[in-house]
Formats: sequence, C-alpha cells, structure tokens
Amino acid sequence: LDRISKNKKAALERLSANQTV
Amino acid sequence: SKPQNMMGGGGGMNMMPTSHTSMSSMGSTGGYSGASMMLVNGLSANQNQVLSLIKSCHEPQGISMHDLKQKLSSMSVTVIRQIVDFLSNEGHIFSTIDEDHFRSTDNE
Repeated sequence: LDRISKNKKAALERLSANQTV
Repeated sequence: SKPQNMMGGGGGMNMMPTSHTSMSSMGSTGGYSGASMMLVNGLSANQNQVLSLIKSCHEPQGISMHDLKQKLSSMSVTVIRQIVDFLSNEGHIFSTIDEDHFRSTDNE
C-alpha cells in the first residue's frame, strides 16, 4: 500500500501549501 | 420584479470569535491544524460535514465513497464528489487504495 503513503504525503504538501497565508 | 436569487455563495461566513481553544495536541503541519467543526477554515457546512465524516473513519484504507453516500443521504453523489475533490485539492483528505476511498490528513 505504497500508494496510500504517497498520496498522503502529496496531500500534506498541498495542505501546507494552502495554509501558508 | 427581479428574482432574488441569493443562493450558494460558499455558505455562511460565521466568524465566531469565541473559543480560542487550540487543540493542537498533534499534527502540527504549519501551525494550523484541526478546526474541524468550525467554519473558520473556509469550508462550507457541507464540506465540513464531509470532512468530519472522513476524519471520523479510522480504517487504514479510509472511508469509501459508498459509505459517504449512505451517511450523507441529503447530498447527491455529484455534490459529494465535488466536495471530495475540493477537499482533496486543498489537501485535507487524500485517496487511499483507490479513488473511492478517502482519509483525512489531520487525523493522525
């Protein structure tokens, strides 16, 4: 289930990118 | 007479300056985590509902689209899918084993 951790990592990056306001 | 069509529009800017309780016990990705039930995170009521449902699921593969549909019977599949897409884009959730299973990023 490598896909899960990969997706999670990507999501976390999006999250922090969206929150740098 | 003009029809007063004031629907949609992101739904409610509830600025509630109460509770400054920072429940930052874990998951400190950038100082802004949590805020689940509040609208301060810029999400609509529907979006928050979906997000909290996804958060409430602790299975490793996450919650399925099927479950979301069942629990959100008031929303159409299209709406749910849109919200899920939005939340995913924002990074609040991510798909796990396939595009029909989702988990929240901040329910470590």
